[in-house]
Amino acid sequence: MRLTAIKLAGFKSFVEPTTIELEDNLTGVVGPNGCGKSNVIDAVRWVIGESSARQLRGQSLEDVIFAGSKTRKPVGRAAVELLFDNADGELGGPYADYAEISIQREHSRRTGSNYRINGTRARRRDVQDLFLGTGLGGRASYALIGQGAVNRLIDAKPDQIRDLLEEAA
Amino acid sequence: MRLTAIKLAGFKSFVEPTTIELEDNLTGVVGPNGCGKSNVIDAVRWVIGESSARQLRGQSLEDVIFAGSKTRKPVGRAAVELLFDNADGELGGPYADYAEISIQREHSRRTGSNYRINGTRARRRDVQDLFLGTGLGGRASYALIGQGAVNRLIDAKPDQIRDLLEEAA
Amino acid sequence: TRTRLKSTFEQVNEHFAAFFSELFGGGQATLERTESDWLAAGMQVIACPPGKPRVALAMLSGGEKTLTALALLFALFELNPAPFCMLDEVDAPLDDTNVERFCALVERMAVRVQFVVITHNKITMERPRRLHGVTMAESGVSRLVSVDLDDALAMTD
Amino acid sequence: TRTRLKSTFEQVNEHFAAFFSELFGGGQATLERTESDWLAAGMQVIACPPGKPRVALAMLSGGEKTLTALALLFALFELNPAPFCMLDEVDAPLDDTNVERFCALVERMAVRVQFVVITHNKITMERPRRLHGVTMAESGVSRLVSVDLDDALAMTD
Ligand SMILES: Nc1ncnc2c1ncn2[C@@H]1O[C@H](COP(=O)(O)OP(=O)(O)OP(=O)(O)O)[C@@H](O)[C@H]1O
Ligand SMILES: Nc1ncnc2c1ncn2[C@@H]1O[C@H](COP(=O)(O)OP(=O)(O)OP(=O)(O)O)[C@@H](O)[C@H]1O
Ligand SMILES: [Mg+2]
Ligand SMILES: [Mg+2]
Repeated sequence: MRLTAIKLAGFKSFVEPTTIELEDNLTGVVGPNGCGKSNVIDAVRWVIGESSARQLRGQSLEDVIFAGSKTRKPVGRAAVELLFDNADGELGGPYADYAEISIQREHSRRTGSNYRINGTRARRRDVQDLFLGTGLGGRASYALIGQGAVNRLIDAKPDQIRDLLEEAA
Repeated sequence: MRLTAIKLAGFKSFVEPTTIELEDNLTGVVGPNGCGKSNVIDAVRWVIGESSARQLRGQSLEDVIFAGSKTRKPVGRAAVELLFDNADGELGGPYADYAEISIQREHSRRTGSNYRINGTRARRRDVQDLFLGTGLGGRASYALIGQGAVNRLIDAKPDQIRDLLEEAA
Repeated sequence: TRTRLKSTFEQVNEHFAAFFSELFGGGQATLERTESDWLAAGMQVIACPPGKPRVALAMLSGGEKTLTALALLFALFELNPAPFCMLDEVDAPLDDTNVERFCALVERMAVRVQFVVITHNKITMERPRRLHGVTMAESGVSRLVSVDLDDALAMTD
Repeated sequence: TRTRLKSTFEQVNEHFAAFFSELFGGGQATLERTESDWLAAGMQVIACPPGKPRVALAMLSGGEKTLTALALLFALFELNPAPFCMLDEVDAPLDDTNVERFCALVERMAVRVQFVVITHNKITMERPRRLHGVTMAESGVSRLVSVDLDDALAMTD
């Protein structure tokens, strides 16, 4: 299973619909301070079910919706989609036969969060189950190492390192 | 008043007597990870009176003495000296007439710490008084911004920032 | 849960030691229990960079701590490997030699795991075949531009 | 102590705003009390990078936070200026434009304050006339070598 694209619209500073193609197994993301690089990791963390505003560097869940800029008004909804190539059938369960899997999350100021798998409405639980056992599930996802995560591990106390181990068990 | 040289011997990884000349007002220190650059800042923090092992990245005050390596035995004593050019008489009090000021600190496993100002034994208090009001005195010395200090300030809570202000007042 | 924790501990330690030695070009590292009772013990990192004594993580230099923590994170990743991994400026405190070793490790793992690496480091930027540039030419609005290496080097200027 | 704290607060804010605008090339920043009673209030940093909304420090990007914290540290330094200042790899998270601004600020202050800057950043290394290299050719033993820029660039390789 490979992640082939990340699509964002109205998510944090990505107010314009943006598609990040991932053709190779090693892709670099570069750009000046404050341009929106870390917002891309936040988008991936969010679409796979993150529910804590703090983990998304915000104060409330609505902080993921584009809040406006000097030249643009705030928008009402944020949407992120992950596209996977599942030709190898690695993602088992009900989606094993699908060659392409799409996971979407949308959050609107009026109606809250909705998830979709391959276009069909789903629950957060369904998205999390999809990734169960692939390292993307659960609290302790080592697949998304955010800015500062290495320093937090360096400063962790022995009890906190033990907690990490228990989560990974 | 200008700092003209930092001399170290037996201090952390600087087991050999080493003199760092500071001729200009902007000096760079470079080198690979783990080679001993931050140990130089620790040396300056130590010689002006630092008494907390934790602030010196150690577990006990003896951790400043060279603890040995694959090819060398541990030594018994660490010594650091700061040399200042005081031709402008900026450093007032009893030392106003001295064109050159030397501050030394020595720590031996047997006899503990000794301070000297211009070769004469002095107390820790005397060294601290020397720098009083120059920003080097007191707990909150903003003259020595160690590795990670910027991140600690970023993560500080409002009460901690207030404490910083009170110390600076 | 005692046996489960013990077996996780042993697996992580195996990976941790291997990643540490790959990132440092030698040396050893291990997680140790702070006391013998599994259910009460905390875990601490003990590391021994090549040619240096064995010390607790806090006694290492800034760059050595980063490299050690990366080895542990990769070890935890290996326990539950995901189809992709995103790293956000983890190479910032490293000198050029260590950045090269970090890149070599990522390239080795990229055979079976997909990596997205956010970086300001020119050495790391040279490794991927494809680079995405993010700009905020219009203040507050992020846009994607496709860049090659020369653009990327100019972009951070 | 209320009046003393108030006057320190105002002085720090003045310097903080000036250093912030110099490091960001514009924008504003300020320390604000969390409540009106001086003796009970905590202080928080509110920053407004050029062209962006005013937010709490936590809502900025990694590099923007570093630059803002540096402005505050320099403001606190100005309150009690010391004859010299040592900075240990504070430029690590910054892109090239911000490293240039940081260096320009340090050079401006170096007229009256002596700076010693520890760095891995090639742009920062180019600024001082004199560079000291530290090596551990013999493992565990630090030695000083005098280097020029070309050596220094090779040294981190
Ligand atoms: N809800 C939102 N609406 C609009 N803009 C937002 C929102 N949330 C965050 N931002 C913007 O995103 C910027 C931060 O972006 P991000 O943290 O991704 O930067 P970065 O490219 O990672 O930078 P660095 O290299 O400094 O780490 C902030 O400066 C802020 O302007
Ligand atoms: N008491 C001691 N005796 C001998 N060596 C010591 C002692 N204390 C620390 N060291 C050595 O000093 C090294 C750390 O040096 P330091 O933190 O100055 O590195 P650095 O040049 O700042 O590296 P980085 O670029 O990674 O921050 C440790 O790896 C350790 O080997
Ligand atoms: Mg970032
Ligand atoms: Mg260091």
